[in-house]
Amino acid sequence: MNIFRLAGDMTHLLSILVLLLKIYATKSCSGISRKTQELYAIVFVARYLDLFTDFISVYNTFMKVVFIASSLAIVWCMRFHPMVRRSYDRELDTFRHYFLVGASFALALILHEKFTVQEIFWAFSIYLEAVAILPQLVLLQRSGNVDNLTGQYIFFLGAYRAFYILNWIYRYLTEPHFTRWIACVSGVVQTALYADFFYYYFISWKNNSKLKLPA
Amino acid sequence: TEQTEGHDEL
Repeated sequence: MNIFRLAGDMTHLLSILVLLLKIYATKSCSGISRKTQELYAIVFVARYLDLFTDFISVYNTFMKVVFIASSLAIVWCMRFHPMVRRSYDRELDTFRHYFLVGASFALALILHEKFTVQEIFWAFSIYLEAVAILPQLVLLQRSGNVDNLTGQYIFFLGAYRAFYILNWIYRYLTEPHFTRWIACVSGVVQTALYADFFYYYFISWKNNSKLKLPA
Repeated sequence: TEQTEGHDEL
């Protein structure tokens, strides 16, 4: 564990807390893509199949449980909570996310570290996480306006990815055999998807104005 | 090159 990895995990956790706070405090999920949230739930369940077979640390196990539970809770709220579900921007959230699931799984069958069920699901989760933000970015682009909490949620998610890249650079320089092509290449792709959002986020921050994305 | 065993990242 290095400082970048810890900062990445903490901003990831923070992003989920901000999202839960938004949903809980405003009883609304407007501006949030349910499809992206469903993809994250699939990502965590698929990736943490090793929860019962490999023990790494208490920290590791705790975080895995938090990520699985929070992502399922968010999807549950958006689908079934009587007030929250009413605020869902159904007509804006039309990205065909099942294609992402299919393509990621196909890629995992071709590119994986080992040909085992767990490893294929692990690779699948890495590929799917890389593109899972797309429905969310498309929804924001369509609605144009981004409320503060939604903007911060995506900012922290992007920060989490940026810190993971620093973590890999650090590990590459300090660990003799650190070569993780699948995770690193997917991670760079994932972070690149946030570049546009970050650009407009910083502009609005600099001008102290409301975050707006161009149509 | 040798690979670190298991996936230690989240």
